[in-house]
Amino acid sequence: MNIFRLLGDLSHLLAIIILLLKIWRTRSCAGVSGKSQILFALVFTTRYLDLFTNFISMYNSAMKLIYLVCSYATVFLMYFKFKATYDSNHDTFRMEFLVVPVGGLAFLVNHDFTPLEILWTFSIYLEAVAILPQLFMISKTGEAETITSHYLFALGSYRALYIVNWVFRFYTEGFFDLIAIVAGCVQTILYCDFFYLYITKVLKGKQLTLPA
Amino acid sequence: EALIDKHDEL
Repeated sequence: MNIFRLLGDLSHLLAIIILLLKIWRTRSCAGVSGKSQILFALVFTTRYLDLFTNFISMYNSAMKLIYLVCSYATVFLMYFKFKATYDSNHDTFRMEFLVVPVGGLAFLVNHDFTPLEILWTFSIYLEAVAILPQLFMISKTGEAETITSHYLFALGSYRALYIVNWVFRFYTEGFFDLIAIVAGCVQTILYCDFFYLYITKVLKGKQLTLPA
Repeated sequence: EALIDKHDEL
C-alpha cells in the first residue's frame, strides 16, 4: 500500500458515496446513467470473486464489500425505489456494444486462461469503458448537475491516482501488470475532456454545460 | 507472482 493507491481508493469510495447520497437526498436519479451503474456493478462482481479465493487484508476485503454493496444499492435505487425519476430517454447507450467486445477481448488477451482470471480481466477492461453511457448521456443533454460532475471527477481521479501508484510500484517493487496499466490509461484518457470542463467551469462555480 | 499481487489492488 502506498499513498497514491490509498488516495485512489478513497477517491473511488468518495465517488460512490457522493452518488448514493445525491440520489438518496434528492430522491431522484435524474441525470445519472443507470447503464453505467449496472456496468460498474458487473465490474465489481466479476473482479471481487477473489474475495472467496484470496484473503489479503481486512482493509482489502472490507473495501471490496463496501464497493459491491454500494454499487448494488445504487442500481436498486435507480431501477426500483426512484425508478420514476430515472431519465431513461437520455440513457440510450447500448450496453451490449461494450460488454460483448470486452468479453471477447478478455478471452483473447489475459494472463491465464482460467475462469477467474478471465473474469478478472473482463472486469478490468469493462471498468475502462463503463463510464461511456454516462458521458454519452451528458453529451446528449448537454449538461450535468454540479453534484454529478463532482461524482465524475472523484471517479476519474481514482484511476489517475492508480496510474501514479503503478509507476511507484514499478520503481519500488518491480511490480507491474500490463493489462491493468493499459486499461487504466484508456480509462483515464476517457475522462480528460471532462476534467477540462470540470476545472474550467465547475471549479469556478458554474454548472457543467457542453459548448454548443 | 503477478497473480497474487493484483488481488491486493481494488
